[in-house]
Amino acid sequence: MAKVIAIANQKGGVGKTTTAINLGAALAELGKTVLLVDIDPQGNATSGVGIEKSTIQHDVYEVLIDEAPIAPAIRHTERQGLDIVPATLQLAGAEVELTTQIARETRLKNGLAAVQNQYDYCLIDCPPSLGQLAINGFTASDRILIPVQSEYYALEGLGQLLQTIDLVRKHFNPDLAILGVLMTMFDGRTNLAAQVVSEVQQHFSDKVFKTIIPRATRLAEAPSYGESIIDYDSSSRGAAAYRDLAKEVVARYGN
Amino acid sequence: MAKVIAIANQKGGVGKTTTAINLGAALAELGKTVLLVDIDPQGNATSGVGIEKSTIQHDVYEVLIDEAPIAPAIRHTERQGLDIVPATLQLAGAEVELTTQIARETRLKNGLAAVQNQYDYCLIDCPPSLGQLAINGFTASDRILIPVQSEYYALEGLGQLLQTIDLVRKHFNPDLAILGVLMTMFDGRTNLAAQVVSEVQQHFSDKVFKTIIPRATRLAEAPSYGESIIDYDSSSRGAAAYRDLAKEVVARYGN
Ligand SMILES: Nc1ncnc2c1ncn2[C@@H]1O[C@H](COP(=O)(O)OP(=O)(O)OP(=O)(O)O)[C@@H](O)[C@H]1O
Ligand SMILES: Nc1ncnc2c1ncn2[C@@H]1O[C@H](COP(=O)(O)OP(=O)(O)OP(=O)(O)O)[C@@H](O)[C@H]1O
Ligand SMILES: [Mg+2]
Ligand SMILES: [Mg+2]
Repeated sequence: MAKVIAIANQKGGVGKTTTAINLGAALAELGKTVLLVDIDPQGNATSGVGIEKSTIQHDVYEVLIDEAPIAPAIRHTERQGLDIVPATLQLAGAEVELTTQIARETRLKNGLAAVQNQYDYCLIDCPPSLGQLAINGFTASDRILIPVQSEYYALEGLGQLLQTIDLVRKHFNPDLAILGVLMTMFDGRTNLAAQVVSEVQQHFSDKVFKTIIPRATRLAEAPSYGESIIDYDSSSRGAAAYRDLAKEVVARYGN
Repeated sequence: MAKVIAIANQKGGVGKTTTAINLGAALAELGKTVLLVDIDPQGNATSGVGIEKSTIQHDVYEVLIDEAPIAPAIRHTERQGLDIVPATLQLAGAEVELTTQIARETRLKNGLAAVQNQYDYCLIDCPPSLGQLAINGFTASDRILIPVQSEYYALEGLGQLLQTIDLVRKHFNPDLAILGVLMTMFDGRTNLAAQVVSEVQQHFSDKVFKTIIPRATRLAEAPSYGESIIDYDSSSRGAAAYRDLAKEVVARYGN
């Protein structure tokens, strides 16, 4: 039974895509098989793993809108054990088009069902909003991982996110739970970061992962080579942090 | 006649709110009167200028959904000459609620019309998406300022943004034009930043502002005090950059 995790936070630029790619690569390095699903119309996870958008013949849009089978859309990445369902520009239309579709909230869940058990983990990279695409991500998942930037605005939108998760749990997905809250872009040189971390720990206590992802330039460089941090710079602080996170994620699931 | 500028980019975390607040404060320091309009449900611009959400009696949601007058929602900030129309959590419902409203695209434009000429500039802080709220922002504006982070994913979504601007220009706002593209979070220590800047300059040539906003911790600290960078640390690199930007914006408008 695959473990399906939505990586979500409607605050922009907090490290959702970076976490999806690098947690995925670190889990693959541990010998797990991982499927990334890119449901952000910007398609950053798709380009971040080196998939050239012009070579994509089938994408997640067809799964959501045409209820096309997902298998033909799956692409391998450079990292052994890490596959992806890519996103292209046409996904930008899905947010509006889904509004009028029958069973709009469960399209991704239904599409994933056909392949998810071929993987140990499925990681869904969500867009920075709480619309139909994000709701599809939550409905298809059993857990949610919430990246939170170690900066001031970080706490502001978390209430809305928790409300949306509650609504999805109530109407579509009774088992949906928060896997954890991940502090990202931690800059040890400022007091601000430490203050935000302690505030998040007060709100979420043991839901907060012990692993804290540092702000590290190598993490921002890796996607320009279409590689995860594990492949781009295996000995970097970023790679070490995402390896630690992968171990914590496996431990939280209990196997 | 007020100059209305939407600050927009659906890529998350690129510095839209930081630019709205600090460009606003720098314009106010030049003696201009400025109205900020927060149409992001997260309400970061509202808290970033020190407005306590629990004290808000009228917000932009009522202007959009109930067509309430905008004047009662306007609040002064600590910075002389800088006012704001705040956002609260209820705005999160507006994205969906607007879908079925008559003249949904022009609600903000109609609301602003009553007060905009009391200001020299109106700056609209947009959410990280291209839905109804962002479209309201574009329809209400005569110019768009596009912050672009000096990092790899920066260029990916710009095509969608330009397409949406074209659609709004065609259907609702024939005079809508790009005021400029602003490079943000520039970190001189990495090659990546310089590469991204030169690529953006190739695409947008003289639309790119000469001013480049550096990555600077003081900019990330200021909102935790509810202050603009001008008030938080007037001698910082961030304050100097936003002062330069304000002068460039005034020059681009020709007065
Ligand atoms: N720990 C880190 N250290 C330094 N840079 C980082 C780190 N994590 C992410 N970045 C960079 O910060 C930017 C934002 O990260 P990312 O795109 O992963 O966030 P996101 O939450 O997916 O954004 P969006 O809301 O647009 O989907 C990217 O340029 C990324 O390369
Ligand atoms: N030049 C800068 N140097 C350092 N930090 C910055 C800079 N500009 C913005 N920040 C910080 O980066 C984070 C993202 O900036 P901001 O919230 O302004 O982006 P945004 O585009 O408005 O995000 P969203 O897409 O969620 O609306 C914030 O924590 C902010 O304080
Ligand atoms: Mg992303
Ligand atoms: Mg913002």
